[in-house]
Amino acid sequence: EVKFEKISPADFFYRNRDIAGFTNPSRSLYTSIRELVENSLDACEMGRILPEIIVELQEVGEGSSEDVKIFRLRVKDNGIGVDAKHIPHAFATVFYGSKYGYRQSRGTFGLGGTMALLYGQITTNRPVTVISCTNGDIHEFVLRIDVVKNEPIVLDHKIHKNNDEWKGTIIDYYLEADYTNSKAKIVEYFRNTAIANPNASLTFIDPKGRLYYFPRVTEKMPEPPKEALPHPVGVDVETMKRLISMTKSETLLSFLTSSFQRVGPKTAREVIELAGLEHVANPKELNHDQLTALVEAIKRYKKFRAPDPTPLSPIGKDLLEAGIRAILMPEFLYVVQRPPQSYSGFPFIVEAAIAYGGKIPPSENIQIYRFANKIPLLYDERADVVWKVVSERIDWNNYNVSKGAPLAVVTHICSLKVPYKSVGKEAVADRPEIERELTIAIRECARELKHYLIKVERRTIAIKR
Amino acid sequence: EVKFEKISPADFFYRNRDIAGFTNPSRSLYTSIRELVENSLDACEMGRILPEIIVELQEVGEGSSEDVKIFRLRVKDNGIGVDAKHIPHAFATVFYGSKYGYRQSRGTFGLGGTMALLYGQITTNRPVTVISCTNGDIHEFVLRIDVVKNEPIVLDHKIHKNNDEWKGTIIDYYLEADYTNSKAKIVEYFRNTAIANPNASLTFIDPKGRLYYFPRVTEKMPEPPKEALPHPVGVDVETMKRLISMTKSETLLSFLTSSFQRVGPKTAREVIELAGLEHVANPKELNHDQLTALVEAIKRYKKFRAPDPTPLSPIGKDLLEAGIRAILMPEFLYVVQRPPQSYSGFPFIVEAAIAYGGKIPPSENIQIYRFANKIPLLYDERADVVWKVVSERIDWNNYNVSKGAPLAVVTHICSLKVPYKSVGKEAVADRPEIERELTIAIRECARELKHYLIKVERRTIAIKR
Ligand SMILES: Nc1ncnc2c1ncn2[C@@H]1O[C@H](COP(=O)(O)OP(=O)(O)OP(=O)(O)O)[C@@H](O)[C@H]1O
Ligand SMILES: Nc1ncnc2c1ncn2[C@@H]1O[C@H](COP(=O)(O)OP(=O)(O)OP(=O)(O)O)[C@@H](O)[C@H]1O
Ligand SMILES: [Mg+2]
Ligand SMILES: [Mg+2]
Repeated sequence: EVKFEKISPADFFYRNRDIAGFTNPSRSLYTSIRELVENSLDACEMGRILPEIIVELQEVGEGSSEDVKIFRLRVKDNGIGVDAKHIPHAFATVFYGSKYGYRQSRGTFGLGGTMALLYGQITTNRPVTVISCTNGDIHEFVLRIDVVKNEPIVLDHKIHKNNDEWKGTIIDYYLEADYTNSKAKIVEYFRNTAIANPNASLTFIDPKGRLYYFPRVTEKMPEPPKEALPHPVGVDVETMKRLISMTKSETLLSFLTSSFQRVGPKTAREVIELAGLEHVANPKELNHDQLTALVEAIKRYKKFRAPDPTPLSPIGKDLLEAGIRAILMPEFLYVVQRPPQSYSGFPFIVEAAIAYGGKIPPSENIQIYRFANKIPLLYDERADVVWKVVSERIDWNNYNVSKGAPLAVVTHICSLKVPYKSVGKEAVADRPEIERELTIAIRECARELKHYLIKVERRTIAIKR
Repeated sequence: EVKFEKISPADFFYRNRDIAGFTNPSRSLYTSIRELVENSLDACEMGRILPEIIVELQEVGEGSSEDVKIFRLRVKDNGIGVDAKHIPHAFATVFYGSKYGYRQSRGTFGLGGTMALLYGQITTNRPVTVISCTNGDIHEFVLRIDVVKNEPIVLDHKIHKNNDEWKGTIIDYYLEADYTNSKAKIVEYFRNTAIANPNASLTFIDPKGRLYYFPRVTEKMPEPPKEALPHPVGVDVETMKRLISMTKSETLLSFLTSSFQRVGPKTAREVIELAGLEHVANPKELNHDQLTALVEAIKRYKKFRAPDPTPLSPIGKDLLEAGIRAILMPEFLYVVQRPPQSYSGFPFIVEAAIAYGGKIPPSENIQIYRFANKIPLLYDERADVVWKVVSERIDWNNYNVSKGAPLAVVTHICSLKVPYKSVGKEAVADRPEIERELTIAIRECARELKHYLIKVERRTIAIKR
């Protein structure tokens, strides 16, 4: 009567795909497109390539109910591609990816691309085609996902000569979905992606043949994030054990300075003494109690320098300004980039902007454009820390903002680890450090807005006379 | 430079434990306790046993910062226990559990218990003790979790004679946590659990030795949920393939009637004809296109009877009334149980109540007590469908409810699959069918409240004369 089972990660997210954003046929189409576009943007950023992304959605058959149809979805990018030996697992295995390191990227879970293709498979029973080239030949795979085993099934693998020196990736597959009820959100997704990625050329061709084209407005490339060592704050026993098992250091002192950022010899000595250990001890020979003492000492040591922000890649003030001007076309715009901070040992940077007037329509509620690691977040606004700050931490009356004003607040949180509330990447949790940074940044923009509104008011009064 | 990795489910939730509710030392203590208590309540319900659950939290050492201490957490229940051969995996493997079937239970992911113990392991480096008896001898295991492999490490296994015929489970382990800042929520969790589980005896002994005791107020046992067959609505290619691989049926007709609920011979014939297939076809010999056609036919067939509610186990009107009266002690109380409905092929039942006056304090905002599968949901209120209904779908002015009234709304959604927004089980997504049922149920209670308030007002006026 009590029946125990073990299920694979693919099976888990198959059964609970709504948690990953695949709730209904319209939301599932949105989630599929966003996961694939985010993969393409990561691939271009990895290679410092100006992104060229083309998304094509064609209706190819009737679905099982009113607005539901069978679509062919094709996403093409000019990124760094995927090595042939990794393609099957990258796209048909959950928890398999290249973004588990210590640097900022849009992807982080090793889940999204596989989920999009899985959704196509379970709704249409068709295999998926992945074409990619890192250098040299072009590889074309036809894949299915073995959900029970969480493994790829390679149905075909062709190798083509690369006559045009093309590099990039093409995902080409079928899914049953509802475009009618997701169209607005999908177009909004592309539009908002253009704000945060103004150097990307984005093309979306929809089932009616309509072309949505967001050309790049700059050729600037932000500084790419650089892989860094972990910061000691937040390190627990599990991470410590893994670092020890991987280290080539033969003393505790060199282990600490070589395994962690912001730990020089002086800091390492102080931590080792706090733990009651010897500098020359062999890290691989620490016993159970010594290991616990080392981790506890790190937790209690309060003098570590703040985390290194080089694994981060903010949008940058000029790029964010260019993106907002191109898409929102405001009269007034003020952009702020806060200095790097950290929460739980993870560095993060908050960027914020207030845009006012111009093409921004008046609106009962303040229009909020949220971004995290350059990804637009279009759902769960009320659950997001930005909404909390905008509605509870900022008194807009203080800044001469009247009800229904043509006002947009744009926020970007970039971090090694964005504290998303769910694997669906829609709302960011209200970590106190992040909430504080957002509050400071938005207030700074609001003060500038106030000066502008006062000036405009004076000019209006002067003109009336 | 591009480094691919595959990580285990334990590793994934170790890195992303905030998504599972382990965000900071105080929230992690709350999550740990709730996951273990919910396991105990499931174990008692499974055996139709009146629950006797004792939770003991003792401070045993200093932690690494101000309010953070080392605690020993011990949870004991009188449930059906865990078979010795399953204990190591049940508690030290993610995605291993007994609740993957087709019947309602609090647990559903095969994750929570293991996560609680993992959190203890990574913060204290100590192994965990699990003692359990299903029948016969008492088994005592000392376990660690191999996070990289997602496997148990059994450090010790003792077998004790069972002299008192005891049955149940004891979880006994250490964790670093913050009780000071989670105490209020933890006590609220026990209090609310008592509302939804009035036949449970709950004891919580906190680190100061304070006893929080919620005795059972009834010996009634609700009808236990019964395992059922899946409903055809929402079935996709993947599920269909698994059902076909497991079936003993040799014809398509008997396969459909024996694998699905609500599919009798007449319905099966209509579906098979809609798919353009033969009744006598061997399900295991369907080719690719035939399988797709069968799934499409099921999606298009609109005449299936609603899902069978016997896999559900609502609280029940008298039990919910008893629980609310015992804990909230209102003057007025009205309880509603809606008939079974379904969303995406999953049956669900909404129960709701409005409690007013008596010991319920006046409050600026309406006090909302949310439950899902008898679990209290104490976080993410603004992201929950119940909050949306209470604040946007009910016009409280229509029901003579003044601002600051001593009003509490209690809701319970029970389903084969509660559409939680995250594996942290705190907010329920606003599926239209569920939103509709909540709206109808709460409005019905509000109408009764209105009659009561009018009566009270008349009496007050009469007394004044
Ligand atoms: N268009 C692409 N170009 C290059 N590599 C890609 C592309 N799409 C996917 N990949 C590779 O496949 C891996 C798995 O992708 P997937 O989307 O499943 O996970 P992820 O992006 O790592 O994390 P997340 O689940 O957060 O999106 C990526 O880590 C990346 O290495
Ligand atoms: N107190 C207990 N008594 C009996 N069985 C238990 C107990 N605690 C855990 N188990 C068993 O261990 C399994 C794993 O528990 P765990 O909490 O990890 O997952 P779950 O309860 O199945 O799902 P969820 O992650 O949603 O809680 C359960 O399915 C159950 O079979
Ligand atoms: Mg991805
Ligand atoms: Mg559980």
